[in-house]
Amino acid sequence: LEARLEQANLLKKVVDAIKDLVQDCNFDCNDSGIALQAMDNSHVALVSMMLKAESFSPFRCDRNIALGINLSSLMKVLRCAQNEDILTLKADDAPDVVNLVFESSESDRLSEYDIKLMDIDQEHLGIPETEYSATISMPAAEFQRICRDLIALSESVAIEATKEGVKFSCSGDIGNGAVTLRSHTNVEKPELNVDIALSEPVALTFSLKYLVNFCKASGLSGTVKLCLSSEVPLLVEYTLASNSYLRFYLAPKIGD
Amino acid sequence: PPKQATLGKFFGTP
Repeated sequence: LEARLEQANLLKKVVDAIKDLVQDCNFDCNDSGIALQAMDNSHVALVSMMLKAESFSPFRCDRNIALGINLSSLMKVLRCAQNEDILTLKADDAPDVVNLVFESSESDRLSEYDIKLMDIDQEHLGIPETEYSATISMPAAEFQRICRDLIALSESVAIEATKEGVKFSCSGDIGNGAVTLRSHTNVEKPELNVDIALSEPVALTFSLKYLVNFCKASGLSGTVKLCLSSEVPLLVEYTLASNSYLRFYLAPKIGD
Repeated sequence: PPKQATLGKFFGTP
């Protein structure tokens, strides 16, 4: 494997966003790119990352390899990179280590780190293709704010999408709270658009603790997409450049 | 109150 990222910052932000949810992960490398799928310990949330080969320049992977990496170790090394550094990941065919090289575009500084790999026996889940009843796209910062505001009142949030809009509501010991967003197009600032695509109304309840955690990815993309269907996990997606993405799935709270 | 489901209920092991 040899994969060169223009900005080390991208990998740094991705790892920073997921490191509190999942600890040891396989980075599955093949000629289409670098993928990661991992569940949290409670099996309630799942992270699915895809960094497509096109996100790297150049990208070369001659043989499929799984790099088992402890994310807190990876974060320690990524913190040694300047945000603007060029990052090159390298690994042999049957690697014991992954090699990270950081190059400054402005100076002649070159730093090099090896991280020891681990054998991780990871359960891979098949995620079915789903036609979601509601797909909401909104500013990532808005979603983060709603989750942070509501977690002050309650552990759970009900997300209800109707043709009127999307309502985030919660109730707790001190009282209730709700935030409603309607479809909104801002011609001058399209990054503030809220778009609700609905085939049928849907209402589901989720744990806010996980949603707040997912929102650590807000710095990766201006927009977040929420996909909901009755009785299936919520998909929270942050789209990255070159069709790469960081997705989170969250199992709902069900029944009385 | 509603109970937290786990992902295994929805996503199969291939």
